[in-house]
Amino acid sequence: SIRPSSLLPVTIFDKHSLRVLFHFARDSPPSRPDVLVVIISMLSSAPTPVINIRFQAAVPKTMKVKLQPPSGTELPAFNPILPPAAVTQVLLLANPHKEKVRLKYKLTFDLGEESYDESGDVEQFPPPENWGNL
Amino acid sequence: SQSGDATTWNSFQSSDT
Repeated sequence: SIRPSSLLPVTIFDKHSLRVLFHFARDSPPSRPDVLVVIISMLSSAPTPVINIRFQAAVPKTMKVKLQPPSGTELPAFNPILPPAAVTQVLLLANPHKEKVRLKYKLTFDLGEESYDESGDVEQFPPPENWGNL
Repeated sequence: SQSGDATTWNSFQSSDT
């Protein structure tokens, strides 16, 4: 079970009616203080479903990233009178040398007739010294 | 000395599904 930290989430993507947030867990996995647990949330405000959502990540050679399976690959059309839906995916980031983290992502999804292939960088991570106690 | 990106990167990872 993952306990969220009180840190504000970081919006890493917000285009084409899809928003992706990184939220940082309070704890590291047992006996792995070099690992940051990131909870990824993907939310849609599009009037039609978003399908085939796929998130990929890469980090420098001195680090390692692992993605757990997502909770789904689709989001329903946004409905303002229903609670929002989200796809959730857990990302584990190992940083044994406590370096400043840089992460590159690729995000692909289909919305209506359009296929999107997006990419970007994330550098807004908590200081590695504090991982495990956020 | 920020002359370009000297970082070497791992390949992109996705989940095993």
